Amino acid sequence: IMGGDKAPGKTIPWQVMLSVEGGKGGAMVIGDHWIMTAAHNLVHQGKLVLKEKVRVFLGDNDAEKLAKLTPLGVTSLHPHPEYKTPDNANCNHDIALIKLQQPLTFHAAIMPLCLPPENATYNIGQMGMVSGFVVKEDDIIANNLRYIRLPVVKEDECQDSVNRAKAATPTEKIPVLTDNMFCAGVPEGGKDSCTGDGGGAYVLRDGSTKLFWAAGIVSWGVGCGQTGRYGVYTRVAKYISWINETMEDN
Amino acid sequence: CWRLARSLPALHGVVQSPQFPQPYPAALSQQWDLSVPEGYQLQLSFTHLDIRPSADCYYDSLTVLYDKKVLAKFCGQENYSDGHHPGNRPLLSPGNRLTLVLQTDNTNPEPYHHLGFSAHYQAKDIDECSAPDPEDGSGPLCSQICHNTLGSYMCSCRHGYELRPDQRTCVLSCGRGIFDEPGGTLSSPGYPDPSPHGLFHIEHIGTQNGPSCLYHWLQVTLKPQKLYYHTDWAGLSQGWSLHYTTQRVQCASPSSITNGRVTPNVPQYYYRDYIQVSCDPGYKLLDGREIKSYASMCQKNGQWHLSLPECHIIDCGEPEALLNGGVKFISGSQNQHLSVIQYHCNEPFYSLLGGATGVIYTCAADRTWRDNLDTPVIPSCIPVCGRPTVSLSAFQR
Repeated sequence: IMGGDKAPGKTIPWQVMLSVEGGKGGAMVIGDHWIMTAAHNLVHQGKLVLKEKVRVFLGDNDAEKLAKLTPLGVTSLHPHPEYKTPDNANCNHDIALIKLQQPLTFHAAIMPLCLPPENATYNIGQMGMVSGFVVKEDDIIANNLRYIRLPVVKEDECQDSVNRAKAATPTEKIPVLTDNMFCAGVPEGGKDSCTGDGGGAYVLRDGSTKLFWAAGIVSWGVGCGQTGRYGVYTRVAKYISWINETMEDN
Repeated sequence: CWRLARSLPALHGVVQSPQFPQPYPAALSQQWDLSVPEGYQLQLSFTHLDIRPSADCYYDSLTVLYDKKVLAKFCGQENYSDGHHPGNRPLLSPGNRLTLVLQTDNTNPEPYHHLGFSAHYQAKDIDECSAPDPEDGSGPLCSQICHNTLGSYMCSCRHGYELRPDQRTCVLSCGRGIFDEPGGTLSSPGYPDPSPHGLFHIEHIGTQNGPSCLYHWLQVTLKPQKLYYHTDWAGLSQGWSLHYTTQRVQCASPSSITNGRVTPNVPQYYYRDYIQVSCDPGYKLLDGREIKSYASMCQKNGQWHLSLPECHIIDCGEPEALLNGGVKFISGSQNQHLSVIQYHCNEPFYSLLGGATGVIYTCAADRTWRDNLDTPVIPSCIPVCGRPTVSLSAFQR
């Protein structure tokens, strides 16, 4: 998280810290048996990692404390079946579910995040919030969970930003922006999510119920916090049916 | 030659003169032997008789005989004074047979138009019971009771007597004096006729401390099992008759049951009557231990075969625990009938479906906790999503 602040205790109770084969990532609680994250946390070089390699920690904003806890047992991993990125250049359908062995008992420090409502809308300029344990681009683990408020970016603006990035670095394989994604950030830079925050939640708040819901999953971006660049998030509202079917089938 | 088996005689028939209704021939002598089954009398009725009249029926005649004895001799025409016509009066044979003989002389003076006769005969049952005693001195057909039947008769005896193998003589019988109906009448043998003497053979007289009746007495004990009717060899008793009834043993009316009732609820209970006890809703039967049902029978000793149970208030047991919630007791005690509890969830992390803060359950009569919709299913606590208990600062920009 760039340009953000420490999250006080129990303010982001759905935050999960993942450790997969030494790499760090984020995730969110969506049910007493279910964690949602980015598929890229579980699929490395086109292969699904072993579930025994996935370590799940939650319930505290202190990363050091979390890392010392016994990770939660994992029953199964469910990356989206259409997520395919043989060369890390395709981030479409960057979404996955993790089923826990034991049900979670919710309390102030552990609470689920709501799924998108039926008529979920991503209003341009609406302020959302993203959180994570990584402090900046150097992948240094922060001692404390951090968060940043970022607005939803207009699709055209986001596409233009990607196009500019491609033009600037034509040799790099920059992922394609699809309508299963959306952008959030500020054009002036300095405020963004970054590597290591992937899989964490970008939340919006419902105007009438005041409930936070999972609008996006930290997915990819060109650099972090650069001017004219935005973070790209998986548009969770597109995957409601898949999420419900996966949970019901398992 | 073996005698051919005879078929039973008919009970009725018709006999007519030759050529009837044409004039009968002259110089005729014809005989008819009529018979009906034993036990019947033969009755003959003429439907038509037209025989040439003459004094004493000398020339043409129809003679009726019974065992060769002439009963009547007929000739002439109906409504004519000449001759001797039977008219409509039936002729009854002393027994079960008659013989008819028609004789005509050699002449049939002109104009000859005498047609002869046509007669109908039938069997009439003999009431042997009403007949005078046989002349052979054997006495009445039955010594006591005679029943006339068609073609025969049968004898029976009064109570206290039985029919001998000769099927007509009744002899005294002291057996079969068992009465097992709820009520009835018993009497001395031959009642209302005098009883025979010497009904009992006394072998030994123990003491003189008997009833005041020395010679004839009827002794009835408190619980009659055997009635001794004694007559000595003198005196004349006209016998006796008594009507008896029975009454079933009674059992005491069961006491009232608190929070329950006894059925049927009748003023009196008798031997083999059953009662059932049921409890009011919310109460259970206890007879030392809990029982599902209770029934008791009034025994022959006047006692109920089971002691009365009690009705105790039921309880629903401890309410089932609610995952991620709890239960609070509102009213009642010991989870008894009509106790009230309230389920709630561990808010704000869980809530009841529909958002209610609590659901009321009552201990019902079927020993289950039921909500106000009479549903026994306990609620579920649903996780609350997207609502942290601590908010990020609203003022930070």
